[in-house]
Amino acid sequence: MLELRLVQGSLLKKVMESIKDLVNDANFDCSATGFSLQAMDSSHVALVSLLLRSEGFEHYRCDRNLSMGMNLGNMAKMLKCAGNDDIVTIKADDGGDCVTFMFESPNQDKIADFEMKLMDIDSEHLGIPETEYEAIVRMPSSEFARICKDLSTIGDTVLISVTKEGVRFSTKGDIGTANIVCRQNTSVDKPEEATIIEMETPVSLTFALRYMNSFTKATPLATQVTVSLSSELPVVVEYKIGEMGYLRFYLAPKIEE
Amino acid sequence: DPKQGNIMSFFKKV
Repeated sequence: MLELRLVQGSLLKKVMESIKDLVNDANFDCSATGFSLQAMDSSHVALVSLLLRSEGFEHYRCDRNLSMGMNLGNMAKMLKCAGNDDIVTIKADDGGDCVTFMFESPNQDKIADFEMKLMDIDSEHLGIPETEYEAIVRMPSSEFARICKDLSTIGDTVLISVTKEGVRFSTKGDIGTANIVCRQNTSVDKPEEATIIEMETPVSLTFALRYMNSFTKATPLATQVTVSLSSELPVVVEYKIGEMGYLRFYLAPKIEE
Repeated sequence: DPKQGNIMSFFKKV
């Protein structure tokens, strides 16, 4: 038996809107630790890792580890039917073939339940090694989204370079080139507007903007985004989900042949 | 043009 009650149901709505276009089907894993997902996009270029820790739920019952295969588009459709202030409860029986999403309005005057069929998904779980990244950039998530959107009107790829000067985002296309440099800025009154650059070694990597733009659909989840880079390794773009977990996107770099 | 890497060449199956 599984029963997970999330008071801030909008978090799950936002998570689904962030990943439904990147990943079609995925297994949600439920254990004592929390509710998690790891999935790749169909071309195996990007990997999504979601964790919602059990402590973040108002009620968390998971009698045994359970893996539930879901079509993310269908799950997003169902969660779209929940109000932004609704409490969302996820329920499933061990060995059952469906999952129920229950939505309660804050004053309990409306209760809805949506039942969705589960599916068998053969998924490959990848081990993500602990990595000391050469550069970690923390910046406002809206600023990062704006940069990715703007650059994608000029080119298809972004070269991200971190130096002592700051972080540079560059692209080139048929019509010309673009460079955007963000410098460290910790002097702002509001911590959510800060840009913080931790650099061990200068690093420079190229990525497909199409994927970066897809990741920025998670912008409503967090005011800040963390971009972690190391030479010849996938970049990690992380959005924290309140105090309860994270949504991380890993993207393989473009490599010179 | 640089070639798109595959995530499975960085992270191994467990």
